[in-house]
Amino acid sequence: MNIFRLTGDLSHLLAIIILLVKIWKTRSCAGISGKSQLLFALVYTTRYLDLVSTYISAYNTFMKLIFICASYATVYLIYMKFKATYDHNHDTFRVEFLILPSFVLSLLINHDFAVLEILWTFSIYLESVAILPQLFLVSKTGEAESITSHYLFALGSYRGLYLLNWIYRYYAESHYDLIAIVAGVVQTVLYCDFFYLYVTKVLKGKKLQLPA
Amino acid sequence: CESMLVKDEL
Repeated sequence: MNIFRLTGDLSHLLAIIILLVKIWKTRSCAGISGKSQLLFALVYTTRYLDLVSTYISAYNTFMKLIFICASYATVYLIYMKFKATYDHNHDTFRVEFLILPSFVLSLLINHDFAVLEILWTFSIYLESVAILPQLFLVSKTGEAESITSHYLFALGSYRGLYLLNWIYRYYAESHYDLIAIVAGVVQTVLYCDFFYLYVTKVLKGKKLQLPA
Repeated sequence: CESMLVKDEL
């Protein structure tokens, strides 16, 4: 464990908590893409299947359980409890265009053609694009509530911090995983324009308005 | 192979 990975995981945890609290407190999921949350639930389910087979540490197990439970709780809040506030009209990204290519790619490029490894690889590829429906929704509505912006900033930062973690582990432990690194770079790059808007607008107290 | 180690990450 290193400081980059720890802050990355905490940033990830913060993002998930921000979203849950936002939906729960405002009793509304307006401005939130249910599709992205479904994709995240799929990502954690396919990645953390090893929960039942391998024990790495209490921290690892605890965090995986939190991520899985929180992602399903978020999906439940969006599609069941507060579904009246779900923005059907704007949450229209075709997620099959993300799921299928990720699955095909995980069959073609992986470290080992075994079920758990393929599912892990699929979850890595899918996670790198899972935020697209949310970013698409923000671009369609042209704005995002500041709490949603904080959620996106924390979520985008987590994988960015993981990139630093992988650089550190390459030099400190001389190990690396190209699949995770390449997908992590793609994932972080997708947030770049949002990061720019977040720093130049939201941090100055303005609302996140995308140029129409 | 390098992937076995990375599974200690979330």
